[in-house]
This record gives sequence, structure tokens and C-alpha cells, in this order.
Amino acid sequence: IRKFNKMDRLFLEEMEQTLIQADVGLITTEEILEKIQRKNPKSRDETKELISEIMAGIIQEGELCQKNGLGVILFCGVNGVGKTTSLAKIAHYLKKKGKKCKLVAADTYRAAGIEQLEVWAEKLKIPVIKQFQGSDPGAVVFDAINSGLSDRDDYLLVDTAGRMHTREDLMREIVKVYNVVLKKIPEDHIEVLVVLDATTGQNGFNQAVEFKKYLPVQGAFLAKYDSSFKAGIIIRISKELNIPIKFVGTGEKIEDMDTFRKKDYITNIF
Amino acid sequence: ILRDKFEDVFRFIKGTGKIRQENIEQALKKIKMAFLEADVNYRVVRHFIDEVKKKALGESVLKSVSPSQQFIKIVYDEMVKLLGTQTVSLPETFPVNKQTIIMLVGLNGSGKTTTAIKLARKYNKSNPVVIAADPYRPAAVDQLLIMGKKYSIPVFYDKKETFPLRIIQKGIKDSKEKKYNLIIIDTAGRMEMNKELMNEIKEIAQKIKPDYRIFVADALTGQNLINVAKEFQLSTPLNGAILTKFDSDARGGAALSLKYLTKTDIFYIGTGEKLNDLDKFSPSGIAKRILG
Ligand SMILES: Nc1nc2c(ncn2[C@@H]2O[C@H](COP(=O)(O)OP(=O)(O)OP(=O)(O)O)[C@@H](O)[C@H]2O)c(=O)[nH]1
Ligand SMILES: Nc1nc2c(ncn2[C@@H]2O[C@H](COP(=O)(O)OP(=O)(O)OP(=O)(O)O)[C@@H](O)[C@H]2O)c(=O)[nH]1
Ligand SMILES: [Mg+2]
Ligand SMILES: [Mg+2]
Repeated sequence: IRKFNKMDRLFLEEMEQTLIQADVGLITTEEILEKIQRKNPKSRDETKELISEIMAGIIQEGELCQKNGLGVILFCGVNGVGKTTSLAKIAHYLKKKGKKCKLVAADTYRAAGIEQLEVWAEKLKIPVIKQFQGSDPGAVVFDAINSGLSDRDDYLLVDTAGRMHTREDLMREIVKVYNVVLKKIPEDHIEVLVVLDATTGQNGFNQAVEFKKYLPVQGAFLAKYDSSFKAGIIIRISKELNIPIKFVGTGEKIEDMDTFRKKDYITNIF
Repeated sequence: ILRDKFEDVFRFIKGTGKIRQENIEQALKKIKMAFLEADVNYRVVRHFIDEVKKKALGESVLKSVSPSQQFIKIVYDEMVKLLGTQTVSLPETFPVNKQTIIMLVGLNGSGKTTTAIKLARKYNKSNPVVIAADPYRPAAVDQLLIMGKKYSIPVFYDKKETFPLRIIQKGIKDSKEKKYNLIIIDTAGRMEMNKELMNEIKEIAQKIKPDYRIFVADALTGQNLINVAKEFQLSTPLNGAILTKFDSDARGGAALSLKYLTKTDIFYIGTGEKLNDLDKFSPSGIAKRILG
């Protein structure tokens, strides 16, 4: 900060505040501001532009993996982030592209976890594979895979129970579910999406770290992006964990979903 | 943990024997880092750092024997000051000769429905009923009915009614007839910038006049929580808050920001998905947790 005159120092502090309040986090904010200082921008606009460029270099977009044969998309994440709703949105998106899908109600734990998914299945007019509250999620997934293979479906979308990433027992449970899939489906046909809540602060990074530790997380679905939060944490997640953000949720309705575009995301930070 | 972070800052102070401006700057930077990592609001951090700086450079500290211990004490005392020293909570029981109405509001997925059931269990002796006033979320009513049946908690619902206000009015009438004393209203999640949904809450509060309007937020929420709380506050003055998901490794800085910037008391914290996972908010417990 010493290289700048007082006026610019104030502006840098302003930038620090903007980024911190966008939940970018102190570590990532300082890395960005350090890079800025080395480039020695001459104006405020140039500074903002540089920051945007740096972010654009870090943030990763991505698409759903496309493969012939049955694909399984596994939705994981902590409690209440928007897994079930986001799954329904992806099902709607795939159906519009002409893909044959089934929903898999593998949240056998939470009250009405299955019923909630059934409502979406009915709205979408697509089948749902389910058992009952308390049954083994692996068993539901096992049934679903057999059904998906015999019916030659394009995708199975697996809903799982919310789980705190700090609960080792629950993390091992979802690994078991993944392994049930892996028994019958090749690894490159399984997509693990971690659902992140845009209103979450620094803990979002911890969540992504843990889910990536246990599962081959290929992408993130950023739900509740229609909130007043900027979800700055995805910058660090993209950079340090190599997890691309594939979709954003923008509301509670089935069509409230967009492909994640880093250009719009970066504009929204400012 | 924070104490270790300060040990090396103050190690060279022991040599020279006094806390100087430079030592303080380093120590304050560490506090800033710890707080921001804990999701404490940026404005609260700035204010806090200024207060601690003033006190730490004060005469009494410069004369102290153990600078790091004194510094930590100043930080800790200042935090407890922000968090409040007393546990303000809901009353132990509610009056038996009338209805007390609690309304839960908050962002989507913050834990309102689960908390409604937990509160009903906690106040079992006050003859509670939960009103399922979320007609929007798929299977929201089923969620309450299933939990209500499992834990023997009465739930009032009307699956045909699409207006929350009407569900609540019918529920209150029904609760008076059945002589329930504590009415807990579970409302739909909503984003604070959704004018229509915020007006809905405002209207419900005006017509129903709940005794307690409680903001349910999760401990994982980021910097903007304060603005969310303020918006809810504008729609209906909040009596207090419940912060959920404290069983995560989120440090809970949101508690500090909420208390300091909106003066909202925190009645309880949610510590899990089970019925009994609702604990009283302890300012000193949270202070230690935020400091890491
Ligand atoms: N505004 C908004 N609300 C959303 C979005 N995605 C999900 N929600 C809402 O967030 C709440 C929780 O969504 P769920 O899909 O039940 O979340 P979940 O992760 O499956 O929750 P658990 O299974 O209990 O862990 C519901 O009220 C949803 O309508 C979004 O993109 N925008
Ligand atoms: N680990 C943990 N999970 C919690 C806690 N409180 C609620 N949950 C979970 O968080 C998820 C969302 O809880 P809900 O009670 O459905 O949240 P809500 O605010 O009613 O959601 P909407 O009605 O959609 O706005 C569920 O999976 C709950 O079991 C808590 O204190 N700790
Ligand atoms: Mg779910
Ligand atoms: Mg609810």
C-alpha cells in the first residue's frame, strides 16, 4: 500500500471493503490487491478493470459432462442449501434438451425429503425412484440404476440428505452411495455436483474442501444467487480446489436457473 | 487458536517490555483476520479494532507485566461487551390463561421449520401448537406433519388454503378452541428484496400481532446478513433471533454482527437436526468460538 498516494490508498481500502463484503474472504482479497499493487494502475477504473481481469483468470465455468449411455448426477451439500430444488431445475433443463431422466429420492432421512422430490417429479412428469423414510440411500440408488439401465435413460439425478461436512459419519455415508453407483456406472459417467448456497460466507470454502476430500466433485451449483449476496467465496473455491461453477439458481421455480457466466458474476461483485 | 497467534506477536515485546504501536498493528491485523474468517461484518471489525487499539495503547496496558495476556483480555472483554453479558432469552414458560404467538421468519433454508418443532418441544409444558403457514414450498406441510406425528406435537394445517394469513387466522381460532397456549407460526422462506413476500410478512404481523417475531438465520451466513436482518426488521420489528447450524465449523461471527449492528438478541442456537438440538445462546461461549 506504500507505493500509492493517500488518495489511492483510500481507494484500495474501498476495494478491500467491497471484496470482503462480497464474501471473497480476506486471504483471496489480499492476494488480489497485492497483484494490483504490483501492476501499478493509474486510475480507479483501471484498478477495477485489473481486479476483474484477475478474477476472470481465476474463476472457472463449466458444463455438465456429456456422455453416451446412462449418466448419474449426484447432488451433495450441507443442510438447506438448495439441493432438492436445484436437482429439479437440472431435470427440467435436461428434459427440455430431450434427455430421458429419472429422479432418485435418496434423501431417506429428513422429514418429507422424499415427498418434496415427488412433488417436483409430478410437475416435471418424470418418474421418481423411491423407497421410504429410513431406508438405506444406497438401496434406493441401486434400484434406480437397474431401472435406468433397463429403461435406457439418459440421466439419473440423485438427491441426497443435507449433511454437515464436519460429520465424518455422514460424509462416509455419501461415499457409500457414490460407490454403489460406481459398481455399475463408469466413473466418467458419474457427475458429482456440490450445491453451494450463495448466502453462505467463508464456511462455503470449508464445505467444498470436505466434499472434495471424500468425493470427486466435478462442479458446483450455486443456489440462491437471486439473493442479495455476491457469493465471493466461489473465487477461492474455483482457484484452490479447481471446482468450476456450472449453474446458478435464481429463484424457487423450476425454470429459475442459468448457466454460470463469470463475466456477469464479476460485474455483479461491483 | 487466537492465543497462539498472539504469542509470537508479543514474544519480542517481552524483550523490550512495552506494547508499542508497531506490535499493536500486527496484533490487530491478526484479530482482523480471525474475525473476517469468522464472517464478522466488515464494519463491526473496523469498529472493534479501533476500540481495542484505544484501550491497548492506554496507560494501564503499557505498564502491564504480561502484554499478550492483557491484550487478549481486552479483546475478550470488548467482545463480551458487544455480545452482551446476559443471556436474554424467551421466558421459561408462557402464561396459561391466554395465547402467546411466536412467528418465525427468515431466508430460504435457514432452519425455520425444524426450529418450530424444536421450540414446541422445548416449551412442551406450555401446551404448544405449530401452524403450518408455508403454502409454497413443496411438501412443507408434510414436513411438519411428519415431525409433529413423530414427536407428538400438534400441527395446524390447511392444504386447501393458499394464503398464509388465512391459514394463520384459522389456526389461531382453532388453537383458542383447543386451548393451546403457545402458537408457533412457521412461515415460508423468503429473500429480503422480494417486496411482495416482505409485504406478506408485514401484513401478517400487523393483523396477527404476534408476541414474538423471531428471525431465524443460519450461522453460515456471510457478510450481508446484517442487511437482511435490517430488511426483516423494517417489515416487522424483530424481538430476537435464533441462529441455526452451529454444529458446523462456522465460527459464528454473524452473531457478533447481528447483536452489534441491529441490537437483536439471540435467544437460541440450533446445534443439529434432532429435536433437542436447541441450546441457549451463551455470549461467552460464542466469544471463545469466534476468537477460534
Ligand atoms: N430464492 C431462492 N430459493 C431457493 C433457491 N434454491 C432453493 N431455494 C429454496 O431454498 C429452500 C431449501 O431448498 P431445498 O431444495 O429444500 O434445499 P436442500 O439442500 O435440499 O435442503 P435439505 O435437503 O433439507 O438439506 C427452499 O425454500 C427452496 O425453495 C434459489 O436459487 N433461489
Ligand atoms: N446440522 C443442522 N441442520 C439443521 C439445523 N436446523 C435445521 N437444519 C436442517 O437444515 C435443513 C433446512 O431446514 P428447514 O427447517 O427445512 O429450513 P426452513 O427455513 O424451514 O426452509 P424453507 O422453509 O425452505 O425456507 C434441513 O435439512 C434441516 O434438518 C441445525 O441447527 N443444524
Ligand atoms: Mg433436500
Ligand atoms: Mg420451512
